[in-house]
Amino acid sequence: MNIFRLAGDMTHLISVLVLLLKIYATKSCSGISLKTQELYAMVFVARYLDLFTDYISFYNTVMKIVFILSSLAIVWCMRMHRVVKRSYDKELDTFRHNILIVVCFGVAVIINEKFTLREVFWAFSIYLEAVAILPQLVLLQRSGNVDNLTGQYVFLLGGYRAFYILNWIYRYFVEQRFSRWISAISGLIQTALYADFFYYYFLSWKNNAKLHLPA
Amino acid sequence: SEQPQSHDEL
Repeated sequence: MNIFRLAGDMTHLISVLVLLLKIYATKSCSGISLKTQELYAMVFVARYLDLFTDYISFYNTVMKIVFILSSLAIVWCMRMHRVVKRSYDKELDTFRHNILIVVCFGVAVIINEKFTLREVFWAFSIYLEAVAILPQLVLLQRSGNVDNLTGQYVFLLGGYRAFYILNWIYRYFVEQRFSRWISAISGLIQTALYADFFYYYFLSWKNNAKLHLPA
Repeated sequence: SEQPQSHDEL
């Protein structure tokens, strides 16, 4: 464990808590893409299949359970909670995320560390996480204005991946055998997807204006 | 091939 990875995991955890807080406190999920949340739930379930078989550390196990439960709780809230689901921007959240699922699974079958069920699902979860934010970014573009909690959520998600890139650089130099190419390359692509959002987020912060993404 | 190292990252 290094400081970059710990910072990344904490940022990721905070991003999920910010989202849960927004939904719970405002009883609204406007501006949040249900499709992105469903993709994240799939990412965690597919990645943590080893939750009960491989014990790595107490921290690792706890965080996996927290991520799985929180992502499922968010999807449940947006789908089933009778008050929250009314504020879901169904007509704006139209990204065809099924294509992302099929493509990522196809790539995972071809490019993986070892052709086993667990490794294919792990690679699938890595690729899917890289593109999971797309429905959310499209929804933000469409809805124009970004309320600050949703903006902070996306910003923190980008920050978590940026910290992980520092973690891979650190591990590359520290460990003699670096074999995290699948995570590192996929993580780079993921962070690049946030770049434009970061740019507009920084502009709005600098001009102290409301965050407006160009339509 | 050697066993892929366990994925210790979240």
